[in-house]
Amino acid sequence: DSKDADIVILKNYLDAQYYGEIGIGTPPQKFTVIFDTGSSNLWVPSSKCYFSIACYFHAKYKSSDSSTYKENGKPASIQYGSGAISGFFSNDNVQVGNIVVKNQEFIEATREPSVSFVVAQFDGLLGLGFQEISVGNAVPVWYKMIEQGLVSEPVFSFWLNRNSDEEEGGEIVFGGVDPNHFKGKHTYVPVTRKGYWQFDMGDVLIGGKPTGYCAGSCAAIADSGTSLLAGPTTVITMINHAIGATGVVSRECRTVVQQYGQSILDLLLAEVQPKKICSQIRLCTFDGTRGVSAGIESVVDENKGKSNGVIRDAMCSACEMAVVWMQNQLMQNQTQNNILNYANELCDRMPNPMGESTVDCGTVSTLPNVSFTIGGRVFDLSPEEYILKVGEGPSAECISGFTALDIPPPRGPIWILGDVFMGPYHTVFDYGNLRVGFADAA
Amino acid sequence: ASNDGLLRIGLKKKKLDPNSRLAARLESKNGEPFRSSIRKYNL
Repeated sequence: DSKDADIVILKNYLDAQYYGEIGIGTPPQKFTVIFDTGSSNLWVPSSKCYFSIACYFHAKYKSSDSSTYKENGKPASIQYGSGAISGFFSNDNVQVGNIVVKNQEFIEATREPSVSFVVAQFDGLLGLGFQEISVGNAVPVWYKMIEQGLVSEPVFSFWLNRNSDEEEGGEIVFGGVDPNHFKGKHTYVPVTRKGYWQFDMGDVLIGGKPTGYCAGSCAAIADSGTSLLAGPTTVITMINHAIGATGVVSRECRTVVQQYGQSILDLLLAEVQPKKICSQIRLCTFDGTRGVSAGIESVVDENKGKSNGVIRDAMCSACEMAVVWMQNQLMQNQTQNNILNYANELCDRMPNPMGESTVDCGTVSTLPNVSFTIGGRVFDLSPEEYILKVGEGPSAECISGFTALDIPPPRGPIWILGDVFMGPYHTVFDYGNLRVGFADAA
Repeated sequence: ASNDGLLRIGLKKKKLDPNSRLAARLESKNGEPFRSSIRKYNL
């Protein structure tokens, strides 16, 4: 649905690393799917998919081979960050483990134009989000499981095995939790916006020190269909700096720090409300809640070129980030000189949006923990947990598990807690009580 | 499934590999030219 498109495009299925098997139809046709809490539809490639290379590399559903198939035909398409799929709805029985969900609506994908799907090791996707974000308002598989009395409790939970030496990928448990796969008690937080498994999260800490950005709370989504942990550029840049991750030098960031750094600092010391600082130095206009790029005005001002507006947008964003960085350093009682140097250094660490950053594999053991405050508990991620190793031996590369993603207010800023977080922390999705719980994974 | 009333589905995992990362880069940076070349060569 276009109204949710801004969120749907966050998905990056290529990076999804955990998948399981389901059967569709009678007799069941086997498909490997991602169990994805960040979306709500079930789709698999269709035997009627002729013009997408990806379909030739994956299992395809053939309705004529199923005695329980029911025609539907309603068209459907889903746009993802790493591609799109389109096709039509069909109805059939879906086998998950040893239970059979009857008359489930799902999408037969007839087009998978993305290169990402060609190399993907999964055929399709089984969404475990809420019906509110389901394309075509299709009833999700999970809802049908509850409706048809196939699970004892309206709860499912994830355990992802992060031990790279072990073959077993993990386990999803429908109907409850597996006590073998967590330690201690879960910390629960209420779902704040039905659709995604979205909840409110507190501050993010680097090496035990607060970044301050989410001190007043940020939204977060528990998303099993995303590998990495995505968050606002402002904080990801601070993390990149702390872990020595490569970044992209931002000219606008440098310009703001060099030309306006001292002014920003003076205004912070004068205790001007931080959100108003960038408008005071005329890099943004203030809308009452946050800075809005002054560059937006250039769209209606025909005397100003569009490119000028884009640069000013970037300057506004850079200024807002610099304010957070400097405020954070001021709270740590740093000298003015150190604060300006720190902000300047951060400009070299700005991440590519939804891109990956590499770190030196030799330094991993020396890196700080990055922690997330959820429901009053601080959840630590050690460097071994947030750094992903690609390849073996001397050619191995270490990539940061953090990636930048900026969703503007009122929906954002949003953190996407993907597998990097759901690995160390066993996650419970409690549909009955509309809450999400996290405990140490075992 | 087991006798405790829970439905357990084992998950497989895939290690991050250079091929999928390459595809991600093609997708993000050169997605359209790549698709155009596929069309051009009737792939």
